[in-house]
Amino acid sequence: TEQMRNTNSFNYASYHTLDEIYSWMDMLVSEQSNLVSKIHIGSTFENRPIYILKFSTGGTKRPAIWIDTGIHSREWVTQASGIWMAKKIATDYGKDAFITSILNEMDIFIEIVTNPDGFYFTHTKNRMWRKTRSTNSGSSCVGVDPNRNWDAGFGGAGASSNPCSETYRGPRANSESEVKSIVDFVKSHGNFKAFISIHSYSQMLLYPYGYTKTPAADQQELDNLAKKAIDALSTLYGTSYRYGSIINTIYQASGGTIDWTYNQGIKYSYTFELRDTGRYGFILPANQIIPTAQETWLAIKTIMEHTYNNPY
Amino acid sequence: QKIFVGDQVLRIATKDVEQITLLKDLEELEHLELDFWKGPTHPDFPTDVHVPFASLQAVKVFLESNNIQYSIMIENLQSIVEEEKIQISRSRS
Repeated sequence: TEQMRNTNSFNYASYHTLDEIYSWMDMLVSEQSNLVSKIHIGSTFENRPIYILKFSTGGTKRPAIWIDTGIHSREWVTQASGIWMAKKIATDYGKDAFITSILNEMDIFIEIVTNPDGFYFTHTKNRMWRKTRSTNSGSSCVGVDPNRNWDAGFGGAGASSNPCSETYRGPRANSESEVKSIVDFVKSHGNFKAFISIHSYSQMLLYPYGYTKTPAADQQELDNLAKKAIDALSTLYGTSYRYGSIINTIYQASGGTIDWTYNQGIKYSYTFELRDTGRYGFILPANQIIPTAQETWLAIKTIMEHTYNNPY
Repeated sequence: QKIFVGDQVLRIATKDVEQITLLKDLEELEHLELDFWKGPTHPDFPTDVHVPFASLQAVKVFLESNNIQYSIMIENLQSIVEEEKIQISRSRS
């Protein structure tokens, strides 16, 4: 594994294994223990720990922003972008006026490897693995699509009941510990104001709903903010994004992450689909990591700023 | 370790809703073991599909016989995966 002296010597322009990422997280926490802490929110099917990083300057259950990357394990640019963004937040606190003011009033949580079993599997056995690694009784096929396993229209159209499908929803909502761990944490925290779930690839910024054509109650505001966010994103490298509700922009998908978070009352619920060079799909070259993370960060900052300025 | 020698990723350009429907039918054919990286959604947007080597001929015949345009986005998936591994090793050293 890569030898790391501190988080500055880490190569952010390369892909890393689960062990390297977990070591990097420990390093960040030890370097900035006044700002960053690591929380163990659960364990995977194969008993790996599930960690989130908490950026906080104090207080209890302050209004908070959630970012997760890598719920689909093969989307490596998302975990890599999560690492870059976590480092960016840690570096900018105390230097950048916006990040400093946000962290003086709100907390930021980042889950960098949302599907650790799947991620480990992509590094060791199958680079193209997307799902969790739970076994399915009565089937030789393994894994559940964790973005069809949430309790939001679960079992409806836009998810498969076939364990061999890439979009298998699982036997019941929250059957996957990777999903249940987040559900339990978000419910027990009770004060998340924005929830951003990051995927790749097809350059889209989407908001609820995916399981129903009924527009979200806050559709107009979500739409306006999405446009503002992708406008900010495109200022850096001119990357063009589409935006809209999941069902109208891509297709019907039931049991999705942000449909659940929105129904829990987290108004600013968004999901990203990061860069598509049109040549590599999920195997985006490592030299694209930093540009991808940089431009995405501008959109995320826009969403965070709006959340900060519009308390509810 | 799963290998992808000879597997291709095809980028499919549909021209109308009928062709989208045909791709959705193709998606249902489980024996082909297709993995839609980007599902068929709208004629304005491409569909990307990972096709195992064993299913390549059948899929290309299906597309061509239905006049559906496609190009090869990734010629040999395994070689891209290998390239990625080499890059990771290089960055470590």
